[in-house]
Amino acid sequence: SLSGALGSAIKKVLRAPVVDEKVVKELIRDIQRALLQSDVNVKLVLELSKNIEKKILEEDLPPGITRRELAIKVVYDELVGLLGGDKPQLPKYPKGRTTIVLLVGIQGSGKTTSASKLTFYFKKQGLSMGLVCADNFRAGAYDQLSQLATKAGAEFYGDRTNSNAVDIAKNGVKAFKEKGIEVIIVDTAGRHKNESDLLSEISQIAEAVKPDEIMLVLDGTIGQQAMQQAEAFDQTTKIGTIFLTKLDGSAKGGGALSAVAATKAPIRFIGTGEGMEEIEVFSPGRFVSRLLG
Amino acid sequence: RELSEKDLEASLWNFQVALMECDVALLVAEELTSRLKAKMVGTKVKRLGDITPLVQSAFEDLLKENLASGDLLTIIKAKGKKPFSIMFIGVNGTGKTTTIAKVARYLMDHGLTLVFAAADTFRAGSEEQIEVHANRLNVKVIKHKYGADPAAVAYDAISYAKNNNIDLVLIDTAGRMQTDKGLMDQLQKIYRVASPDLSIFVGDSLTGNDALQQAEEFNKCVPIDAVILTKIDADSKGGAAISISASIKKPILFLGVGQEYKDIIPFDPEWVINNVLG
Ligand SMILES: Nc1nc2c(ncn2[C@@H]2O[C@H](COP(=O)(O)OP(=O)(O)OP(=O)(O)O)[C@@H](O)[C@H]2O)c(=O)[nH]1
Ligand SMILES: Nc1nc2c(ncn2[C@@H]2O[C@H](COP(=O)(O)OP(=O)(O)OP(=O)(O)O)[C@@H](O)[C@H]2O)c(=O)[nH]1
Ligand SMILES: [Mg+2]
Ligand SMILES: [Mg+2]
Repeated sequence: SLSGALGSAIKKVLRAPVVDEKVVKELIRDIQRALLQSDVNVKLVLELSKNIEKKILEEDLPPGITRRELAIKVVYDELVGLLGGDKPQLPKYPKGRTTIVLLVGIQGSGKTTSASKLTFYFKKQGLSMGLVCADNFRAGAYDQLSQLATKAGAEFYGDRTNSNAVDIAKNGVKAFKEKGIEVIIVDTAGRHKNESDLLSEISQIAEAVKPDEIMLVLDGTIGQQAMQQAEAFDQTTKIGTIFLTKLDGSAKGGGALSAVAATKAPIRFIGTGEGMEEIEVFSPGRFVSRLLG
Repeated sequence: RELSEKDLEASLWNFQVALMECDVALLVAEELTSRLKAKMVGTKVKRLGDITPLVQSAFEDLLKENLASGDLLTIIKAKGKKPFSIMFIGVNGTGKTTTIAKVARYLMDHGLTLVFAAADTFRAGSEEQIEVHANRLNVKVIKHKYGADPAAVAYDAISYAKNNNIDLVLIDTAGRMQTDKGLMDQLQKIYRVASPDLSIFVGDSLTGNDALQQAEEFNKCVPIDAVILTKIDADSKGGAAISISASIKKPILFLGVGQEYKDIIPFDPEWVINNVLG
């Protein structure tokens, strides 16, 4: 019928690439800018942009969804997928057994503070907690962790006179095992990818205490260096999980995507403030929504 | 021929990407690129092959205009005040306390005397931390109990310096998120009470886009007089220097290049420019 032909002709015009390309380019640019401002790796953003563009130009629009909504959905799904999918596991450690967690990360990322947050979180599961200060370098490190341990209700082990961090870690873990402590967190001094002897110290500590989990504590404000730094840690010892800190500010934490890509380790927790109760289980969906602004 | 926007598009985009990959905030990278475009549109070239080197040298000039270094000793001498007080501010974990120790060593090497104000009365271990540095450097530290008013600590330290004929007061403050209104108000109060001769923003050079927000918000809260960027030794490209300089237009005095007292070097804009262009 005539109306049918006219109807499909109109549909064709509305689908005309001439009309869409400019709109699509603008759409891609908006998404690109949001991701770049969120500190997602530049190459990753440009790569994603090509994929979205392809998908939204080729795919037929499902009914009731605009091209903008489709584009955002494509990025959202891809990023959530990168982060392991939106079914966040509730972190648990077994009761009646010993779990050893080794905290590693760049200077100032929030390791020591996060140790108290992990204490707060796992104490609620009825687990007994022990914190080992294996940072014998930073001024006041012993006092910082010891004060936090007292506040959070964890046992504390430190040794002001031992100049060997590996020994402190080994002795601390041994002491807590003998006490039957269920979750032992070993805090280490900060270090970065260019400090090769400090990185090898991590593998020595891991060799000595045989941790069940090596957790990379990553600063949520980190920029384009996230990928190389995470890679360096992962090449030293296999990173099992990531704790992403300082998301209570304005930073979106896009660097964490690179860290996940580099280590294949899931983000378990985020830090949302300085207090020990300011810890949340990581939700890929909520994280990605925030990245997209 | 006269260069059109179209001719410049590829080079300009490449420069914007270079900036962003060096951790220059998106908004600053865009702003610099559009200024570069405005400069270059209409310039005459003989061949299209001349575009990239032309854009590169214009880019270099633009970056030089937007990066300033400064000399701390000159600033101190110029004011001729005794005691001269310096307040260190910034977000959590950027290296403020460690930087104070480095600056102390630097100033003492130049024959100046100083006292520390342990005005981070909040964070676990903060007072023990600065006390260790003070003992190692043989510097007096003024501290109160945890939970005490930071402004009072700063004020006390300045009084102590006055009464003991000490050249400088270095004031440590607690790290804080620029988005935390309560803590930014507290910072404003410390600034008002202590009225420091210099306020130094300590930024972590590994920071991404947030460096821009941090500098802007801290600068609205208390005037930032100068900047120190840390953790350069972690291989940061230093783009934060561009983001911060472009937004608050204040000199960068030093770069922190490690965790020891000696690990501080004067800021040289060429270093950042080479990272971006190289
Ligand atoms: N606002 C906020 N601050 C945090 C968070 N996590 C840690 N911090 C703060 O960040 C600063 C650095 O934390 P630390 O725990 O000392 O960091 P670290 O990794 O142990 O540092 P090093 O041992 O020197 O490598 C402190 O001021 C903490 O209070 C967070 O999630 N939000
Ligand atoms: N590699 C490297 N580490 C640095 C540098 N400056 C500081 N650090 C380290 O960064 C960590 C944090 O330093 P702090 O001086 O405690 O930082 P802060 O800003 O006072 O932290 P808060 O008071 O908790 O906000 C420590 O482990 C320092 O040794 C630097 O230039 N390079
Ligand atoms: Mg620590
Ligand atoms: Mg400090």
